[in-house]
Amino acid sequence: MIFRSLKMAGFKSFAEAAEIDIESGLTGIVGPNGCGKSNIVEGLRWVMGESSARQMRGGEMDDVIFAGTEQRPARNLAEITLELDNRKRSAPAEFNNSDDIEITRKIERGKGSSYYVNAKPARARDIQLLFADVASGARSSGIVSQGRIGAIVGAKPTDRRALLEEAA
Amino acid sequence: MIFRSLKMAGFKSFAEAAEIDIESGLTGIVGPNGCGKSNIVEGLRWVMGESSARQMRGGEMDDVIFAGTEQRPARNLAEITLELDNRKRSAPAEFNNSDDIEITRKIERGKGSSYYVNAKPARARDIQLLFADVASGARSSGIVSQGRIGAIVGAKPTDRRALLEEAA
Amino acid sequence: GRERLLKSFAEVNQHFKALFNKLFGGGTAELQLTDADDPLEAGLEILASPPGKRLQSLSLLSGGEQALTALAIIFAVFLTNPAPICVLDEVDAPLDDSNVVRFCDLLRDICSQTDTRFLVITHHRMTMARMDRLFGITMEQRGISKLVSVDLQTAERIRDIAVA
Amino acid sequence: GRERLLKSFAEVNQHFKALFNKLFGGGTAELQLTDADDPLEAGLEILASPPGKRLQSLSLLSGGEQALTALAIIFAVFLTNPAPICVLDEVDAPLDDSNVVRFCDLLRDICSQTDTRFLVITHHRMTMARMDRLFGITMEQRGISKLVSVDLQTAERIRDIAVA
Ligand SMILES: Nc1ncnc2c1ncn2[C@@H]1O[C@H](COP(=O)(O)OP(=O)(O)OP(=O)(O)O)[C@@H](O)[C@H]1O
Ligand SMILES: Nc1ncnc2c1ncn2[C@@H]1O[C@H](COP(=O)(O)OP(=O)(O)OP(=O)(O)O)[C@@H](O)[C@H]1O
Ligand SMILES: [Mg+2]
Ligand SMILES: [Mg+2]
Repeated sequence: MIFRSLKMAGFKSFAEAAEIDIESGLTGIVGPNGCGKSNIVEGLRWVMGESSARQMRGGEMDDVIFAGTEQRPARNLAEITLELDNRKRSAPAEFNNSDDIEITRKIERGKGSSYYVNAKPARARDIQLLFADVASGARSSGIVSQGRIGAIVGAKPTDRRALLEEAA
Repeated sequence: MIFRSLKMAGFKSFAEAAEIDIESGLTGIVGPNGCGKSNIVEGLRWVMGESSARQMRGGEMDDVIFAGTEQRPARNLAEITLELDNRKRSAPAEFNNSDDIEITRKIERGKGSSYYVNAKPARARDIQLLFADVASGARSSGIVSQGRIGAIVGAKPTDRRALLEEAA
Repeated sequence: GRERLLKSFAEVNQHFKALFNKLFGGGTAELQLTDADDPLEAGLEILASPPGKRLQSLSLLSGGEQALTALAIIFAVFLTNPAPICVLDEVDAPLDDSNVVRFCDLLRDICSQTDTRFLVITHHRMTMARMDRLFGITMEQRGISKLVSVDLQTAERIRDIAVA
Repeated sequence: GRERLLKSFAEVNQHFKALFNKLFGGGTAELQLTDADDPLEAGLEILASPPGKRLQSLSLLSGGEQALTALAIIFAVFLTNPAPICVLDEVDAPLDDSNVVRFCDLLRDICSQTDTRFLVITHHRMTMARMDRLFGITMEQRGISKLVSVDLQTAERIRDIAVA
């Protein structure tokens, strides 16, 4: 499975729709402090099924919905779509019948999240399994959040087990 | 009280005696990764009475003693001296009768630490009180270890009380 | 004890508001004592909102914004009751270039208003260039730290030589 | 399950030793399974000692040394079982210039050996210059993130413009 693009709207500081193409090789993301770079990393974890608001640096999951600025009112909906290329047919059976897979997660203020795979409703569980099969997912060791690079070294030996499982 | 210089020998990677002059204004410390910059910060906390090995990034306090390299044998003694200028007579009464105050801490492998003020034996308690009076000390908020600048912001409100006490 | 604490809280808060405004080029921030009946038991709450943004929980601030907010608090305490020494170990690591400049401007400001002596550990060229003097640490013999006093050009050279 | 885990452990360990050696220009490192009778329950111990230094507890390693050691492990797992994506958020912040170069060399290596796609968030000019393409994020309207695709010169300009 290949990651192709991430589309965000109403998620954290991305009030307006934004799309990041994920191409092969090295894609750099730059910008001043506070402009929204780490929000993208959280957006990727979120669409892959992250269930903890703390991982999103918030107090509750509604904190990921655009909260407004001095000029703009808050939103009540946030939505992220991750486009995957599945031409190599490596997805789990129930999703493996098409070339493209679009994972969408929506959240409405006060009403919780809903997931869709190619526009059909799905459960968080299905999404998490989809990614576990390809050694990725919301808690993958290959996604390193800001300030957390030293965490592997500082962790207890049993906490590092997940690394081995990802390698298997 | 003015901080004038820090002399280290046998402390962490400072196998040989080294002296840092602390002059007025801004003194920069530079060098490649792993060369010993953060060890200096720990040396300063240590001589001011730090009692936790974890604060020294070690498992036990003996870990601050030079552990040797491929070419050099380990040492069994570490010693740091902090020179203070007390011409303005701001030290606590029992130390306030001289222009200069030299605080020394020594540690011998397997035998623990000992403190001296102007060459006379002292207790850790005396040293800690000496610095508390001048809004400094091993845990002063004005000494920010690597990676810890965000800690004040992330702490619980009651954990930040110490800041107010330092200001008073 | 209580009077003194309340008085110094008010002073720290004043300084914090002014320093936050200077570091962020705007925005609003303030400190609040949490609701303990006795100020001697109260905690310290921080409210901070960068220019143009809504006030949100501190945990949503970015890495750089949290570092700047923390520096504003530390220096507010300093201006209220100056400590003899301040040591900053790579606090400029999360900052972008324009915030490194603001950080250095602030350092210069505080240092001219107090007698506090600063030790600043950094890898940033711009921060090095703003220091009054520089110490380089090398490991010519692997694993053994050696201190040398250097000028800016040498410091940059030392910075770039790997330890190996 | 047990056979597979032991096999992949051995492979990760091989890669880790080689990557550590490359990143530090020498030194020794290895992974060990902790003494649980059942490998499926065991923890992962890391032994690392930069060139010329004695093997000590990991917590004594410097900020930059810990970041490099962690990167060696992450990439060792990648080489054993490549993940489709890798996201690194300012992992080069604690590194000195010569280690930033080594980090970038390693990134280039891994990316040519696997199909993994990398998103690298950085403030370092040298890291920016080594990317295949760059996205800039600005906040022309305060508090609202906007994405633009940029060349290196523009990226440096965006990096330096304050948000305010
Ligand atoms: N729900 C939300 N609505 C609006 N803005 C938000 C929301 N959640 C977070 N933010 C804003 O996003 C900003 C932080 O973004 P982010 O952490 O991605 O910055 P960054 O580009 O990584 O900066 P740095 O270089 O300092 O790490 C904060 O200023 C915060 O106010
Ligand atoms: N007791 C000891 N004996 C010998 N060396 C030690 C001892 N304790 C720590 N060290 C060494 O000191 C080095 C770390 O030094 P330090 O953390 O000060 O580096 P640094 O200059 O701050 O680097 P960075 O820029 O990466 O933060 C480690 O490589 C470690 O091996
Ligand atoms: Mg960030
Ligand atoms: Mg350091």
